[in-house]
Amino acid sequence: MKLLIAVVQDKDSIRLIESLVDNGYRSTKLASTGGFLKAGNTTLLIGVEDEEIPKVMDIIKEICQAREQLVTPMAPVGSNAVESYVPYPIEVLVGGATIFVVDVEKFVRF
Amino acid sequence: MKLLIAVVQDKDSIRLIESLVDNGYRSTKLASTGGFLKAGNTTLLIGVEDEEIPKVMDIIKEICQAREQLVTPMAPVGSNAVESYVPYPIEVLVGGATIFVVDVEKFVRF
Amino acid sequence: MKLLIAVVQDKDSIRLIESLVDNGYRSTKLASTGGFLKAGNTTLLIGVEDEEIPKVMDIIKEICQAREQLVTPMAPVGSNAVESYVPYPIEVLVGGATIFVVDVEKFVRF
Ligand SMILES: Nc1ncnc2c1ncn2[C@@H]1O[C@@H]2COP(=O)(O)O[C@H]3[C@@H](O)[C@H](n4cnc5c(N)ncnc54)O[C@@H]3COP(=O)(O)O[C@H]2[C@H]1O
Ligand SMILES: Nc1ncnc2c1ncn2[C@@H]1O[C@@H]2COP(=O)(O)O[C@H]3[C@@H](O)[C@H](n4cnc5c(N)ncnc54)O[C@@H]3COP(=O)(O)O[C@H]2[C@H]1O
Ligand SMILES: Nc1ncnc2c1ncn2[C@@H]1O[C@@H]2COP(=O)(O)O[C@H]3[C@@H](O)[C@H](n4cnc5c(N)ncnc54)O[C@@H]3COP(=O)(O)O[C@H]2[C@H]1O
Repeated sequence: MKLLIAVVQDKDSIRLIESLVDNGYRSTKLASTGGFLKAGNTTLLIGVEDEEIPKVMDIIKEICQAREQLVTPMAPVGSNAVESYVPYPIEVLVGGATIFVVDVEKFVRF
Repeated sequence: MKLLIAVVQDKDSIRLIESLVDNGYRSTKLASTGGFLKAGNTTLLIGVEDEEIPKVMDIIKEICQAREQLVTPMAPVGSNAVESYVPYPIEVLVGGATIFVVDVEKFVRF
Repeated sequence: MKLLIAVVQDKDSIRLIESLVDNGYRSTKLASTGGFLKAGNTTLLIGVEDEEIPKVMDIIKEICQAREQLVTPMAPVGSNAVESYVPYPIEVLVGGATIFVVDVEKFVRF
């Protein structure tokens, strides 16, 4: 068994969880925050038998969309130039999903 | 060292954490949500020396109870039959604990 | 790639995430609670290429401070002595960071 730790956008998380349930896959949802944009996102824990991983990856790929997000950078913290700093919004492409596949040595259910 | 990632029911989490503390085991609690029932549950991170794992498993097994939960399924999303859909409550057995044991390559404390 | 699961104090988490971003490292923040003190803390997921781990550890070590925390232990749950129990505050040293390094078998981005 492997544990997929998938960081996805909030906008896709409900449909993703539904699709996983419909296909008989189990998951646990954690509310999280992105380090760069400081915006809320979703971290899903998905324990999957090894041979099912390609199928689960397909479901994630199909549902999770990359999106452009306009971000207004804050003035650099502690810089002297704060008064004259004119922040221009920049476009950041946020990926659909960032997935870490980790080996599960033992899976136990009580 | 191994990291136990244990999903348990909210009802058992306080007594479980207390029992771990009483036995000298450390843990970190994350609020989480079940993919199927969409109900709140608890995900515990428990870093444990290899030889202590059987003892920690016993504590989890002793405290975490399986429970029947009545669930009223929602009408299938997007189906035409929503008006004539009479949801019957179904009984779902929620296990006491779902545990992923993951190898820790390095454990560092500052 | 490795996944660093780092439990740090809330007080250091903002400066730590900023410093990681400034150095080009990505992270995802989860709100968490300590098993012993039951106080809020921060669990960071940091996916890092193997050769970058020493650098990331240095950043965490530099930013995350150990702190003494005064704790007033609760009367032992269920003990008869609750009325005559005079809790003395005890000092607990909370470390700057507790870090689990876990191997990532596969890293996928959509
Ligand atoms: N230092 C930097 N400079 C310029 N642009 C930067 C940057 N750090 C991040 N970005 C951009 O901002 C998007 C959102 O990052 P955030 O950290 O809020 O939200 C991230 C974070 O929560 C998580 N994530 C991505 N890589 C990670 C890693 N190696 N470790 C832990 N979490 C990661 O996935 C979310 C989406 O990441 P994604 O890469 O698709 O999308 C990223 C990336 O396009
Ligand atoms: N492989 C895995 N990966 C990640 N997290 C996992 C997991 N297996 C279990 N979990 C976590 O543990 C909770 C309890 O699972 P359990 O299997 O005991 O109890 C489950 C099971 O008896 C039932 N169930 C789950 N998925 C089902 C499905 N597709 N069809 C029918 N029953 C399902 O509903 C109960 C509650 O499920 P819920 O998802 O709300 O909550 C789950 C989920 O948060
Ligand atoms: N093996 C492990 N697995 C999972 N999470 C871990 C862990 N080791 C540490 N943590 C996490 O890191 C936080 C800080 O731990 P630290 O050992 O620096 O600082 C600890 C330690 O100095 C002390 N402490 C913890 N358990 C104790 C116990 N049973 N008896 C006496 N002191 C304890 O209280 C401080 C705060 O502990 P708290 O549990 O609130 O918060 C912990 C917990 O959230």
